[in-house]
Amino acid sequence: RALGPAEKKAAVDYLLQYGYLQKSLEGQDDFRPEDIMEALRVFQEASELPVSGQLDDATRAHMKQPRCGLEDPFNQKTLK
Amino acid sequence: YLLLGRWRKKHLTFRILNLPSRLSSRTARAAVHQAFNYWSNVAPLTFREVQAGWADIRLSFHGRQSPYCSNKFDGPGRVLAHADIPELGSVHFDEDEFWTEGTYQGVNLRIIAAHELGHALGLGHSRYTQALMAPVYAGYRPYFELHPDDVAGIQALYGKKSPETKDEEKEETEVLTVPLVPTEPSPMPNPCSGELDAMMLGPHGKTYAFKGDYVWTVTNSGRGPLFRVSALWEGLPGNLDAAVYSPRTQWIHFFKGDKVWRYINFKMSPGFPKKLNRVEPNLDAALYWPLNQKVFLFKGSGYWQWDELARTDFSRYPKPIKELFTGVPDQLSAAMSWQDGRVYFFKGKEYWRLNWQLRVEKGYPQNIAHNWMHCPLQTPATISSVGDETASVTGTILSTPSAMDSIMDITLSDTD
Repeated sequence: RALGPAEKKAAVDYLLQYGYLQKSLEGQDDFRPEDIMEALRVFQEASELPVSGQLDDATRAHMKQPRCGLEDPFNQKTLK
Repeated sequence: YLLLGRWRKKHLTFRILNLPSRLSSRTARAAVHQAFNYWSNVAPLTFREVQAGWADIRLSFHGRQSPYCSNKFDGPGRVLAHADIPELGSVHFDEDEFWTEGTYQGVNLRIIAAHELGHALGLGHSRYTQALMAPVYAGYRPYFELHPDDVAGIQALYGKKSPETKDEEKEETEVLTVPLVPTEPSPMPNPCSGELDAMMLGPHGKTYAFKGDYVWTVTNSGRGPLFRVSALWEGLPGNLDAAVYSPRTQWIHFFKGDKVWRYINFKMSPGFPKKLNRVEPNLDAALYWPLNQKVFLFKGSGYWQWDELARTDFSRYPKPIKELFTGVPDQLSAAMSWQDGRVYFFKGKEYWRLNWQLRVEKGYPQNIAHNWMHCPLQTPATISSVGDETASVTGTILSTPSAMDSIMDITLSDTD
């Protein structure tokens, strides 16, 4: 099913809160779709989920799991 | 594993400030004690509980709001706990969680406490989902033990546990021989002479002065010892162009050349340093102005106004400094808004203080070394101290056309 804007926003908020997305110095309001996909890929890889770059059910379920409040250090460089 | 910092001592005290309401005090305390044991079993660390007074590590439970913590919790589920990195020592648990021990129900206090203590000792999150330091809680495990990645991480910070390192005297000597600053050759600057690279009113109201490879704090009563910049902010080079802390976002931005670094307290944010793309490289100074919650970047005779959390149209920048800050020189060394609410600009051996209309106050410039760095007075001209309210200030609070124009300019930018 198609995701609603609230679900998409919740996912972006999660990626932002835990360091998978960073606000740029230029302060752009909206993230580009490719930035969000990249952040999702990193999150999925770090979470041992199938890496699709899509906000699928497994990814959204993992985002709802109880966790520590500190940021995650994961990006393509640290994963490599 | 990821390392976030380390304590410069291995014998740490801790204090349990309060306990969860739905778990017996005895069980909760035992869980916390066991959490410490996981780490002291594999690294030469000791933890001693204190019942009163200051402790290195302080554990407490709070809910959605806390007067002592800026990070709110979110009720049951989601965020369970958070902790500060060394050598801060705060460990906080969400009071609204159903904390348990010895059952699959609820959230296991022992495991979460061990995870947060990992942060307090200097470990970041592990990418191994079965590691204790994985960011997501994997649930209760009756036969829980540290993952090899957790052990490798803590031993990378404090070494392996061995009988020799139990010797108190030897450890104390070890700690004392750990240099506060690396011993690479680097000229130690004299705070009483020369030009500053940057000044910053940082987190917790601390004033930092930067010069060359070194940084020191400045208070009303004196100045602190010199530290290498990289000893406080790991990964940050010396000879910075500018530094600015934003109470709005808690971000510290450091600028050098065409790069920008972002830290929260002393931890670099992921993805940094980044390239400065839309403002010019080699900035002179930066400051945060609390009145409009914007960051100002200065270079030569121009400035950029930047909103950290909104899109900024930089096409209208740089604008002339003199249009907004009346009486301020070009080619600044440093700038900051200070705890007295005033804006200060630094250049060479002198500094300027601005009034609320952003106009240089009467009696400035004055001497940085004497008034800020508490150096002996060298000229009769420098007589007032930092933050000193003199009678002459009263005469400068009149609005002038140029000052009003400047305020209007800021307002229009805010609207954008």
